[in-house]
Amino acid sequence: WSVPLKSKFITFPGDILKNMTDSELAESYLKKFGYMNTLHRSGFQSMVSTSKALKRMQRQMGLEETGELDKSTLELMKQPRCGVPDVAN
Amino acid sequence: YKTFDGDLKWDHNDVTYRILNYSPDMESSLIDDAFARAFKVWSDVTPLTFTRLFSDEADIMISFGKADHGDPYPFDGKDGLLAHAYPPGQGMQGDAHFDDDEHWTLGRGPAVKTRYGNSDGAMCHFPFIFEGKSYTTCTTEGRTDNLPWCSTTADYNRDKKFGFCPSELLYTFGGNADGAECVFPFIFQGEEYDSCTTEGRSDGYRWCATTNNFDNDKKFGFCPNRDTAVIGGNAEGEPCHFPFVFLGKQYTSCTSEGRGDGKLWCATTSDYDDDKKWGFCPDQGYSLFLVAAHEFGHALGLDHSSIREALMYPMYSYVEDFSLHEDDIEGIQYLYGSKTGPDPTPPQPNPPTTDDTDPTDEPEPTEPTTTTTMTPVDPTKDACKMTKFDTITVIAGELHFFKDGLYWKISSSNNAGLKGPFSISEKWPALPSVIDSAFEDLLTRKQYFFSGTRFWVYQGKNVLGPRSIEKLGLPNTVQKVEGALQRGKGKVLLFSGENFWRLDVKAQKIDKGYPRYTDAVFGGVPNDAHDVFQYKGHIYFCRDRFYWRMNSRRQVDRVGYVKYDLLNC
Repeated sequence: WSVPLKSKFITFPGDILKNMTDSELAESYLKKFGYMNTLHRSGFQSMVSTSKALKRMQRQMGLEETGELDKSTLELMKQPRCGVPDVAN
Repeated sequence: YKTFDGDLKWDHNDVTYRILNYSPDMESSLIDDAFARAFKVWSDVTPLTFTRLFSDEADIMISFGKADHGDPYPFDGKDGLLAHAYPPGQGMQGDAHFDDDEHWTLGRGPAVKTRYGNSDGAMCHFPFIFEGKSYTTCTTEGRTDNLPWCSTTADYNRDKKFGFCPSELLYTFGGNADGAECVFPFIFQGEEYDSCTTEGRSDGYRWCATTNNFDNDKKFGFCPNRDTAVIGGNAEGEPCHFPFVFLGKQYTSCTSEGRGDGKLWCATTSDYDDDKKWGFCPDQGYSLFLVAAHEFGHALGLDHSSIREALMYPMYSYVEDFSLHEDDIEGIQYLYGSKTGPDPTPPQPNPPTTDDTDPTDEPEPTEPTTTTTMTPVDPTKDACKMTKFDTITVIAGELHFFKDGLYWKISSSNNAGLKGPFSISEKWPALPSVIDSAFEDLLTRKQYFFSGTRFWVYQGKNVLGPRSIEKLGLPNTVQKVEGALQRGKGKVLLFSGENFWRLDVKAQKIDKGYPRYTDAVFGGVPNDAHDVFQYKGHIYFCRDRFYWRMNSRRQVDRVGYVKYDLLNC
């Protein structure tokens, strides 16, 4: 058997860098699609905890509402999607 | 389904659209057709019609763009965000934008429409056999003019049916040269170019001159992507170069080496280590038709659905034989009515099911019950000394304050004084002393009272109840109903904890698509309000001594003390 290639990750010029840690990915996803830090028309800034924001996202996506960044939630966050936020502002 | 706040929709049914530019991934006639079919998805189930304009402002302006494309929501390179659209309205409202760092196809690999040849513009047939070899892409084999071609049937040698593939040597699109092909080499800013370039542009689109000197003639067009072209990267549109060297190793096909996301890429020159020119390899791509149908749903007023099979679900998934899900149809018909219906009518509530109260839960007799012994009311009980009430609600036009078996009321007309206390059991004998919430159905004048997991319905002296709130379709996880808001005819929102449900009063059933989070819809109010009620056109959310008042545009326009502002203490 051949020793598996030790994959060396490089930065490709012109690549829109997306290598984020899972929690960074989750944080930016929850903010981008309106689950966290929603600014309301009345100017009220409601800070929502990550766990609560995850629950809301899991409900919207029909996942089990664990409030945890579990595998299925993370996988869904990596899927191609529409850019319109899920929580309307 | 969800609609945007305020049920944003077009105030006319003859909606117009305009395609502002094209993607190099597909021939423009394929893109026109994909958009037309995407609009037809919605016109098939509503009275809406869609007319294409070729100039001036249309309701829905459609464009492709990359990364920062001129609005506050930049795209993010290949994959991730595919497109977005704005709800109906003036200006950018209603517009749809598609990320051109994506590989736009019809969902199953490169969609290659041929030109010229002898197949009348038929699509390439992949794979096809040519001189005993199988091809899965266009090829220049068999030709000396380097024009890529394909067979439009599975076997060229048998059928001799072929056509030419998109190539900058054959035609360009957009620009100002009426689709003329590129001329190589051409001069641009004094430099000679022998292939398409993105130089001189900030939007990343590849272009070429259609004469040999752009500086003199200013004639140009955009280069169509060849089906073998790489996507994204820094060599968009160039074909892979096989073999190529990467980190000293030779590759004869696409690889995911060097990347953590597993995406297949290739170099577009023989040596990546030297030239660093690369791109992602063509894949199945994203169906422009499906993504457009979703985005046009937004442009018509639909927000995202939580039904995984619905078109308006946020994530992309390819569907072979597409048809609208009933959730999408209900949503769009809520806004615009059905194909035949002359007026947009919200979906008819489900026909009331036969009353399914089980015998064990027989409601109280509806005859006025014998008067129980009245607990004498302590007239010195002062409402102004209460820190918080069990519930506050409007009954018979008067604001009622319930607390521990007593209630006070104040007429809605101005400077009226507070009356009470009165005994709850005197007016509503069947009720317990603690009422969590109550509302009066405006149509039938029936009065609903909730306490814990039970509810009672009074009509005059007649009472039905107690019954379990599960009979209304509320889940058994709901311990108590803390608020009730009438919403239009026959609909009432019931609040509990951080959620709310919509009750169809006539059907006595909770509507589909609930619960929803309170603070997702009523932004800016506490999501643990212990009371929610409607009063004089405003919505009040109460927590302890305070209330948050929300106007009809769902903006919190006042926070105050129940005691001073409502009880007038």
